Amino acid sequence: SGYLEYDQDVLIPQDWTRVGRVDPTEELELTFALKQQNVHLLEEKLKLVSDPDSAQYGKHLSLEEVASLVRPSELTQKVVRHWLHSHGITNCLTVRTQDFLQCKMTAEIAETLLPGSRFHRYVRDGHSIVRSSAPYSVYDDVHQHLDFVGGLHRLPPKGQDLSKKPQQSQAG
Amino acid sequence: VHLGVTPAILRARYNLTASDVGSTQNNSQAVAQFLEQYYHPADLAEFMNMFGGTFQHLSQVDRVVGTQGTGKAGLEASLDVEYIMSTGANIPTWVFTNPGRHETQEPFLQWMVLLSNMSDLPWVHTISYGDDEDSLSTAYMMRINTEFMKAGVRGISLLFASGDSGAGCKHMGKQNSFRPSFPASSPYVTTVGGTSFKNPFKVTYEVTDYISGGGFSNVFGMPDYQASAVKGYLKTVEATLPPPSYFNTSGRAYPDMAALSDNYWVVSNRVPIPWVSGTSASTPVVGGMLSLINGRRLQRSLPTLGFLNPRLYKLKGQALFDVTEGCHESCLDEQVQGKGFCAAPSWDPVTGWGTPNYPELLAALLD
Repeated sequence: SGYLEYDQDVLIPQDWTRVGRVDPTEELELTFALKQQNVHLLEEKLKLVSDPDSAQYGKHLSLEEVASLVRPSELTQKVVRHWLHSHGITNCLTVRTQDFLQCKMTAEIAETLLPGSRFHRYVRDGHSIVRSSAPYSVYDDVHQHLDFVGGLHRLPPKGQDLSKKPQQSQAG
Repeated sequence: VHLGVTPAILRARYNLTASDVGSTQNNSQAVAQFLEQYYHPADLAEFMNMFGGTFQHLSQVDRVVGTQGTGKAGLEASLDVEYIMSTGANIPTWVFTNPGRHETQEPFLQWMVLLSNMSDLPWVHTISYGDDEDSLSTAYMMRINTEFMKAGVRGISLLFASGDSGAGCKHMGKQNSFRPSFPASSPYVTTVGGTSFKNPFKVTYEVTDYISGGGFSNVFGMPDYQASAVKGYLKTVEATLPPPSYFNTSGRAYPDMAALSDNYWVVSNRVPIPWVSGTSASTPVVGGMLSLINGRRLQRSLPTLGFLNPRLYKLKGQALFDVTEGCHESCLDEQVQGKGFCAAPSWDPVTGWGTPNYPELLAALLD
């Protein structure tokens, strides 16, 4: 099985307190980032519409035009949906560009779908989150059709302490 | 003499006159909040009541996307809204917020997904969010970059705060290194650093704010649009650069520009609060000015600015106040002793090209 995010930091910072394992029947929502098409063409287009010396400067695209450029291939959409359906996951929402799927499933199904994942609940300052304490992987036949799965690792940022500037450093 | 930054001080410093306000025709701007913070409409109204007397302005947000909770207002949320609506005055403003999220959602990713699902979006978005590059997977950052490209190609300008830890520091036993942050280090967004007044109680020229995030990406190569500017900097300060082992000169260098980030007045939970500082203040200030310029462009049936950097770097500093004094913080160790990069004439990795001189920036970007 392939680790899509082998270099993602999965450590939970100390200011989050682990409450315990999530109940297997508890519902989670995960975000699947499907592989897009024509990313290099998108980048070329961005250069052309952003360069004031280009004849195409300012000729921006609509959301529909962006969608038709980057929309995942039929094969990608079919493989990913089959993979999800085969695990009983059908409650999914897509977006206009069809390159994200947001699906609800139980923790038990999520841990089967993404081998290696183990969901725990953490709390900080009255906020609670659910994250995996271990890296996840996906089966090889799906690996090439996904960029990453959101909702397992990255934590909400902690606000800067705006009202008190850090002590003036010596060099500063 | 003044006792901290207010809209009037900003408008004086950046040469915004009373007539430099938006007209409400199909222009709009937005701030995005991922800290589970809320802004209170009453705070905004009080803020404008206190500080908005010298310019035409709106006193309420046009639209809140997401669920505004009823908790205490967050300082950062209040700051973002109050200051984008002070420089981008009289322009319809949206707030993207997400406190009602599902426990397994990633707030920033949720916002990115939203952008892919809304065809009608504001033209300028300012965002104060960042994570250390080395804590994020390459796959995630590369995909988020594609999402930034999708927004830029639609004519949307994304402005990110450069961060408040200077060059950052990654402690690795004997040998430390600077620690770039993402999305500030993305080649596909405009990153905003921070400055201070030389005399904190007068409207004077600006020097670096030592917290201003900046440096070189360890993940993304240097984009063509900034190669000569950065090369110029590295040549100018060659003798005084930090040890080369601390940073990667082939990486995307940031920030691209800056604005005041020191000693702001903010109204939060109905209380006027002084001494609020951070690049999450300078970013909405710049965002508001870009919205004004978008408004003037739209009046002439010109397209919006979109991804600004290629055009910004072609100005080569014209229309910006160059910041050439001061440094920012970094690792507290024997080699660098807390000092990261320092400002220099033209572009530098503390304040980018400098701070906006509005009338000149308008003229340069209106043609």
